[in-house]
Amino acid sequence: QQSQTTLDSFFDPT
Amino acid sequence: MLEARLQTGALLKKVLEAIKELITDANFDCSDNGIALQAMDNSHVALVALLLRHDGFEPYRCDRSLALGVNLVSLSKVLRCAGNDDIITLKADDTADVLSLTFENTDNDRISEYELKLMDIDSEHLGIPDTTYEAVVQMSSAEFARICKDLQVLSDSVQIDVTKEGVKFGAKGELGSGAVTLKQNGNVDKEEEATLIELQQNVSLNFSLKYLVNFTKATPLASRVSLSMSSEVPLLVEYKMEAGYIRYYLAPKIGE
Repeated sequence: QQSQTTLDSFFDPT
Repeated sequence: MLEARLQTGALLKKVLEAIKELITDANFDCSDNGIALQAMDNSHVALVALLLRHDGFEPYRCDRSLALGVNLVSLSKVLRCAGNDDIITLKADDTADVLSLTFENTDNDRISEYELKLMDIDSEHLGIPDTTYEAVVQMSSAEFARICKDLQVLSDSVQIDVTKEGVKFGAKGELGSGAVTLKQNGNVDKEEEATLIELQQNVSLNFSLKYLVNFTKATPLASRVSLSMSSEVPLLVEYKMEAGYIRYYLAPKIGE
C-alpha cells in the first residue's frame, strides 16, 4: 500500500 | 490602490475554474509585478502558484502591495455574471475590504458593477526551492487531461515512468490495469501535440490521480503542459499563459 506524502517536508515557510 | 483591466475577461473566469476546487480561500497578492496567489489545499498535498503578470493587463496600476483575501467560490460566482467577451476591471483601495469588479461588454453599452467582500486570511507563504528536475515532459495539455481521466477508471493513483524513449502512465486497480505510453516525437507536424522529453535520469514516481484530474481544470488556459519530476520531490505541473502561469505542485505517493 502506498502512502501519500505531504508538501510540508519539501517547502519551508518564508 | 489596485486597478487592473483585463481585455479578455474569460481568462480570469478560466483561472478561477482551475483553482477553486483545490483551495477555498486565498490571498491575491498584488504588487508592481502583477497579481500572484500561492496556496496549499487543506490536506497539504498540493499547492497552487499563480502569476498574472502586469503586462497582461491594460492598464495595470498598483501603488502599494496589497493582499486581497478572497473566498474563491464567491469570486467564481460573481465572475459567472460576466460575459465571456467582457472586459473585466478589478479595483481595490488600500484598506482592501472590498474588491470591485466591473464587467463591460464589447459594444460598451452594458456595464455591470459588483463588489465582493474581502476577508483576512492568515496564510503562510512557502519558499519553493529552485529545483533542477531529472525529467521534464512537455506535452499536449488535452492529452494529459485525457490520460488522467481515463486512468482514473482503474485506480486512485498513477505511476509515471519517464525514459528517453517516452513517458508511460500506468494504473493498477481491482478491475485490472491500464497504461498509456507517449513516445517522444518532436518531429510531428502539429507542434502543439508533440511530446518532448528532457532527461537527466530515468524517473518512476507515483501520484494521486484525484489531484492530477483537478489540475487539468487548467487545460483551457494553455495548449501545452509541462511535468517536471525528480525522485522523491513534488511533481511540478505547469500551464504557461501569455502573461503568467499556473503551477501546481503535488507530493508523491511512496512505498509499495
